[in-house]
Amino acid sequence: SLRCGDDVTVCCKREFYIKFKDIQWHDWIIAPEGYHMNYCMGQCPQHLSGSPGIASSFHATIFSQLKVNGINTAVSSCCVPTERRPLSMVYFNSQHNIVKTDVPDMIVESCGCT
Amino acid sequence: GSPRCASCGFPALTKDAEEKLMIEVAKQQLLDKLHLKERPNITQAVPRAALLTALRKLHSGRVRPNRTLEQENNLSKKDQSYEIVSFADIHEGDGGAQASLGLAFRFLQESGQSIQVLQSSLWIYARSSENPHRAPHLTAQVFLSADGGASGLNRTLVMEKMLEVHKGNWHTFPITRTLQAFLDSNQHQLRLEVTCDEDGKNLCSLDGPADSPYQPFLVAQVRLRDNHSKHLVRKR
Repeated sequence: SLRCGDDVTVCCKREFYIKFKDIQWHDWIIAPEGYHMNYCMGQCPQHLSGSPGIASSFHATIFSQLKVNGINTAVSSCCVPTERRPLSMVYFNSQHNIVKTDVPDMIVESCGCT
Repeated sequence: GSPRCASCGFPALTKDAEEKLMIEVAKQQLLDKLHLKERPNITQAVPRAALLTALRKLHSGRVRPNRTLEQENNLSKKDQSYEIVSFADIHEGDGGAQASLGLAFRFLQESGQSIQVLQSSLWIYARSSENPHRAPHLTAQVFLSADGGASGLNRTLVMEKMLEVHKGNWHTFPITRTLQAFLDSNQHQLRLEVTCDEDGKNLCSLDGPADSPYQPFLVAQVRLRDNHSKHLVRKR
């Protein structure tokens, strides 16, 4: 999975971090101090379709079928997250109780073309 | 001439606009995943000492010898379970002849949500006995008070436990069923009373200011029930 840089135009992972103090959310989120959200961007030319690491997904199967049947010319490939990991959070809820939870699929780890 | 987004076809944004948009997306994603309509408005912060104590106890609870919490986690890999630490609003109750420590915990379930309690414990600090000639044990009792009812007049014994009081220590009282019954009843305030009576003195009541690290709290591991599991429960 590529990391986005100034000269990368193909599908890549853009690092994106929000510090909770900067958005005044640190009063109710105890931990962590920020959120590494990250996101995917960039071009997905035809030769990159279905790579990397998305072969097992439902969408990849559909796209493969479309390619096999020669009807892929009308469909463009998209740059999407192929791997995510959870974010552990400790925060105050509306009743001032402290909640600790692992929120699934919050942090984009890698990107690929559908 | 202007570059366009490869995935959605919209015109590309300027760097500032993109950053603002991403911050809004991140905020919305966090609120959605935490099942919150808006950011909680924190008007009354929990004292730092009490917060640190609770978090330390919560962490130590995960690795205690009976491994209960870890086992529950393994059982519920598919479901998103979470832990709640709730500090009590404290009032000195009047449990009949002997003084009791009155605790009120606030929980509010959003309408349509149903919460399953996997495990829950009340954490109480008992001071050391002031009488060196007494037996080093005393009986602690936890009562459930009727919401809005006069304390001591309408209460049910939830559990009783022998405590060692030769030195001050934290003690846990499992209240999983009590908390589940409370949440199922859609009430807003769980009221408990604790007595650790030694010659008319309650060793479980707070000695110092309310911001002491010995503030009682409740820990619960819960998960949202989905409609499917609700159906299974009804069927059974």
